[in-house]
Amino acid sequence: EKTFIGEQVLRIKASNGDQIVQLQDLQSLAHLQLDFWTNPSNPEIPVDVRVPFESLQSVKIYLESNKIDYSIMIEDLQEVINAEKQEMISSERK
Amino acid sequence: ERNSGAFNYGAYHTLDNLYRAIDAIMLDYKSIVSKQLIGHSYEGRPLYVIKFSTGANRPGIWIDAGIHSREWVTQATALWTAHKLAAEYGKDAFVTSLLNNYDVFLLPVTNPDGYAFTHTTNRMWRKTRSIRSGSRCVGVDPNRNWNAGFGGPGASSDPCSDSYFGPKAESEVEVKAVADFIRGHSNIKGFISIHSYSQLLMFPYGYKCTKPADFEELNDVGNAAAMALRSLYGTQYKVGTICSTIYQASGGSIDWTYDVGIKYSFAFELRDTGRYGFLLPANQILPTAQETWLGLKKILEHIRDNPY
Repeated sequence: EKTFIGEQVLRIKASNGDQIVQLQDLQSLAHLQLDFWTNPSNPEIPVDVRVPFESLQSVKIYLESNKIDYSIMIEDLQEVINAEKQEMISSERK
Repeated sequence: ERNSGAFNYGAYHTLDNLYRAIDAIMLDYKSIVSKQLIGHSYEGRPLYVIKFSTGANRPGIWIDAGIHSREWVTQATALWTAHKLAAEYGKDAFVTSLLNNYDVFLLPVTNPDGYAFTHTTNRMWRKTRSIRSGSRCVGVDPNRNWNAGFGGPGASSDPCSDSYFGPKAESEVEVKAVADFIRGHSNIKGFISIHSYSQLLMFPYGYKCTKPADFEELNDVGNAAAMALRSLYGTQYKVGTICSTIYQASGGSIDWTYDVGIKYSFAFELRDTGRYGFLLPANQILPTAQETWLGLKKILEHIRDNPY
């Protein structure tokens, strides 16, 4: 079973079309193994992206160096998945 | 005691449990509910449509969920809705009049291979599980695989991408099964597809950014549905074409259904707007299903009252 230890979901807010293009460039970097939950298309719509632990630093540096706003939407993905699993087990027992 | 009433609709379940719940609803309400096998998934799992019918030769309304496997709140919402439709017939005036005039076909798990995979192996899996020789990556995005602007903007030709459109339109047996069903029925008047997340209620088009011929009507119905949905818990939805609300996306189901003549083609993106995304806590399943029902109801009422 795939685990997501240390993975985060970032919420990115592009402020203009140029930043959208920069996010699309980021999306094309396959080696980062990013999982875009919402796609960069329009500055009005935030971009949510799941970032593997190994890529976190590079992605954050990329965003900061391009002055693109972001926040952490999910701090530790595995923790949320574990909670979901636990909830399933306890409801199954009930 | 009815077994389907004892089922815990407020929890996430494995595919086997969901299929058992479908059987329970069918057994409890066998005068109006039946199960129709419309095909099998790539890995051989059955694709069960729950049919609600009170008479012969009725026009149909289609509702599906779970085409993207990781969107767990959608399969759960669909199952709750199935029980609601079955249990309220003969009790609730709207459900009774709807089912006295239309058959409803509800497919709660459109991508069962993906759904099973999210439980056993990778919670974040979105696509089908089809394998193609010569490709190292598995699966196709089944909502980029319909024959509507197939292969256009907003879909990827890279088999490793999560929005890979596939080798050809309807290459995915799950998509072909639904498309064949719609073609075979030939009298489907509404098609509603349930996704998550973002809180959107969308209508065609996604493969192009022009308004559909019925824009005004679809927009009005969509806004009325969003208002009804909001009335329960204040959940706000944005309404519009796929292209205007999210982005250009080709090969989607509701564009295909609209282009084949199903005027009332809508897609919901359920809760939330980005606190949990695909990992919506189970305690939000019932509120989500209940509020979505109010939105759905508005659309279904409009379909019932505006035959074409």
